[in-house]
Amino acid sequence: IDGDPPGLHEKAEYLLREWVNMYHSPAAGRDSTKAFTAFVQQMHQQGILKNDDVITRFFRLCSEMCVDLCYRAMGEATGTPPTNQALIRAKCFYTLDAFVRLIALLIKHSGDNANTVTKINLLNKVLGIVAGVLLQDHIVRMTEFQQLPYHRIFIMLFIELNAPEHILENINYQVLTAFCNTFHVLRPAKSPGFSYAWLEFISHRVFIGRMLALTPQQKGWGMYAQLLIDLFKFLAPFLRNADLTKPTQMLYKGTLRVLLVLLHDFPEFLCDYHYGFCDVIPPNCVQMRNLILSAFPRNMRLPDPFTPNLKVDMLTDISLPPRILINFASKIQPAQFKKDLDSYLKSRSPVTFVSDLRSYLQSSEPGTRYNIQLMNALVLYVGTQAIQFIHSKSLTPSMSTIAHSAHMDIFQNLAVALDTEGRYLFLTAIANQLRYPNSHTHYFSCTLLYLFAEANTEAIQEQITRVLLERLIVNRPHPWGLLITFIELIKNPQFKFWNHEFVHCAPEIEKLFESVARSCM
Amino acid sequence: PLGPVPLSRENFYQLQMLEAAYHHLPHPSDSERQRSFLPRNPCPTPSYYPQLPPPSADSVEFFQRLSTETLFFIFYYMEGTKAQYLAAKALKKQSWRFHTRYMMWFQRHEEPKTITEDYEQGTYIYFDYEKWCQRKKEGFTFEYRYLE
Amino acid sequence: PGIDLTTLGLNLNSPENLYSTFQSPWVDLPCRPQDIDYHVPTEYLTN
Repeated sequence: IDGDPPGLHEKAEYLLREWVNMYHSPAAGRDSTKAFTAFVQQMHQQGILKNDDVITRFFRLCSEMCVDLCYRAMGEATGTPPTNQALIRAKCFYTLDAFVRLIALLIKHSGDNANTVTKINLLNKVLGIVAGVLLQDHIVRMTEFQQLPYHRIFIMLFIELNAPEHILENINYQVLTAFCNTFHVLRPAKSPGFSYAWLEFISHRVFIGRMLALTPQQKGWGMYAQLLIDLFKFLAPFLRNADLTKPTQMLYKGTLRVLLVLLHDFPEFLCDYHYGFCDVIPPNCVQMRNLILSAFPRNMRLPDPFTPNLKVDMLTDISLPPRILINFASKIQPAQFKKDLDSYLKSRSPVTFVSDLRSYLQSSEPGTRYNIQLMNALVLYVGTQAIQFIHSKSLTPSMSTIAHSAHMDIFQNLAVALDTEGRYLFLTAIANQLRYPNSHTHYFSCTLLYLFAEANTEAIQEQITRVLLERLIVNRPHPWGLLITFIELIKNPQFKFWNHEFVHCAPEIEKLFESVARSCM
Repeated sequence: PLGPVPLSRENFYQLQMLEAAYHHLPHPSDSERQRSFLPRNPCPTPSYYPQLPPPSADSVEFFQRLSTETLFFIFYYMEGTKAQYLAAKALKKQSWRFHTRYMMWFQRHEEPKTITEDYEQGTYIYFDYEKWCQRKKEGFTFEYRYLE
Repeated sequence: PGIDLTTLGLNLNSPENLYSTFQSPWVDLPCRPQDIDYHVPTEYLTN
């Protein structure tokens, strides 16, 4: 910033003013192309296009001038009625939209049509500059920071670069990637003052449409999942304590709205990335997690979980593995632990592995004594290995085929050896796999019921019930796999569910079970 | 079940910044092109006024049930939006055709007297947006190069 | 108990997709046709 050549600031100011006038003049022509052709000459004459460094400084200076203009307009109008708010916005957008059009035209016309690299490099440069100005502004102004100018530049540039034009279609995937990278850099944890605009942008109909619907081979899904994970990570500490201030409540409700749109329009996306989302959503965030776990592929017909004598193991989809696009096995660290785990699963040795498990799972992270990510990865990895093992014997998961195996040794040890907190996280990791009919839902449903049946203390049975119940008593939606597991638990006499003391421990609990049982029956 | 976790200093900073941002949330118009003629100006209306658009208000079928004057209003006052696009579609289904030079909608009043490769000539009804009314034009030549 | 998610202004039973008229995470109303920017033929930009 310090090294701007003398006079460059004045030049940039003159040129920006000039361009804004040209952009708004009737002679600008269709999409401002006439004005742009004339203006590029001026940029050449002023030496702005001389080299990369000058162009970079020019964009930064223009960004800063646009931002300053907005702060001045908003500063003049503090406390004005809503109608004036519209006037202030019109004033800001008068310059911002012109600046965006200039950027879009420079990107479209830089290098020849075939040369997409120069276009994308320029886009990344501009996005990086605007992001840099935002982060700098965010630090300097603190609670006086305003998202408006940055949000307008990003969203209008995105819409301009997603117009149905051949040049732009050619570079669309790189455009999406550039914006996703920028919004990952600007994630709420890094610029909390920009959070609302950030969620507004990533939930914009054009952005969602491009990322999740129009880009072929779902190539935008991984990037979009990463942005949602950024959002969940930011919300996690506040949701974890369940004491939401109004601002966090607003952001949380906005997140639920976006997730509902995804559940309705792109359930397969939520299915594919559920693991990554559940890895960062706090365990007590039951309803939001249920919403994600309730997603099922649109071409799948779910049998009514309340169907009497539903034969889950006879369902066609129940033996098919779900698509999980997060590499959960790589999260089992350290390498020695993974090596011992594989060795134990293969040959039940080293015998000490199971008793050492608890120490591996403990964490020094403040606020939790267990490494939740490792717990989740271990449970899913052991479960998938178990399913493979059972299928290799041409069997299907059932209360008998899952028993007496290295895999079940591990699960039973965790159920017995962990303390209440650890076991809650362990059971939560299992319950997070109870989704639509697939081989994971089937195996983990059997596992939970098996752990209940084989438990050596009532405390374990109570906690299994608790983990299921807390997911059932929240508002809808409820995952299909959760419902069929609980129904089996309360209906199958093998589990003697209603005989347990904890079921009758208090009148309101008894009523609760009966009401849940009634709704299940 | 896990109990609360004390927020870190960074969390408090984030809350503080979020609180400040909460007082100037993005407005839907921040993500839309500027509307020169009908900017969003939310104003409270009595609750018994319809607060929601009628169902399937964004379908061509709905627009086809609107009067032509309404369609012309939408076409000229909601420029660059999906509403304008749907209004144009509905007008075309009612045999209106857009003259790109006069920027007006024309409809044949009767079979044209002359039809050639390049134009047709006859009596037309057109909607004059300056006088905001439909008018008849006899002996008008509609050059096909101006047909959208 | 969480939130009754049917009260967030989204028509969860809609046969159409929701994202193309999704207005904002802070607004419980869908976009109206006049709110949605559309790449109309340039001849329509009469103003």
